[in-house]
Amino acid sequence: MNIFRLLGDLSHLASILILLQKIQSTRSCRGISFKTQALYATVFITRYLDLFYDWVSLYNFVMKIFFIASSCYVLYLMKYKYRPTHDPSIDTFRVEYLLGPCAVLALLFHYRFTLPELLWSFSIFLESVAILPQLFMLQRTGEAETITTHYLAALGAYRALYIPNWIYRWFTEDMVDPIAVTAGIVQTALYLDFFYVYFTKVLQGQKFELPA
Amino acid sequence: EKPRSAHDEL
Repeated sequence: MNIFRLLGDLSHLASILILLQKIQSTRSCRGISFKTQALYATVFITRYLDLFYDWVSLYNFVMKIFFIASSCYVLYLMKYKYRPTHDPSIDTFRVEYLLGPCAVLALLFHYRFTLPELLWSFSIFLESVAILPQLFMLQRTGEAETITTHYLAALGAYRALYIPNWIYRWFTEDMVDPIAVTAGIVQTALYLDFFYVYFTKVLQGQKFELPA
Repeated sequence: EKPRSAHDEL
């Protein structure tokens, strides 16, 4: 564990707490893509299967349980409790365009040809693009509530912070994971546009609005 | 065989 990974994980944790806070305080999941949330639940469930047979640490265990549980809880909130506040007509990204290629990539790039390893690879690739339905929705509506942008910023910061973590591990542990690193760089790059608007507008106290 | 590199990450 190093400071970058710890801050990345805390940022990830914070993003989920901000999302829950947004839903509970506005009693609405307006502006949140159900598809992105469903993809994240898929990511966590397929990646953390090792919970059942591989012990890393208490920290690792608790975080994995939290990510699986919270992502399922968000799906429950969106699908049942606050269902009327979710508008599927603007959440139109075709997720099959993400799931298919990620499955193919996992078949091509993995560390071992076993089901858990294939699912692990799949989850890494899927995570890197899981935000696209959400960003697509943002693009369509052209604006977002401030709390939603804080959620996205914390989520983007999480994978961005993993990049210095991998550089650090390269030097201190001689560790490199080409699959995670490549996908992580792609994942972070997808946020660049969003980050630009977040830093130049939201953090200056303005509303998140995309130019028409 | 390749070590399970980033499998200790989240």
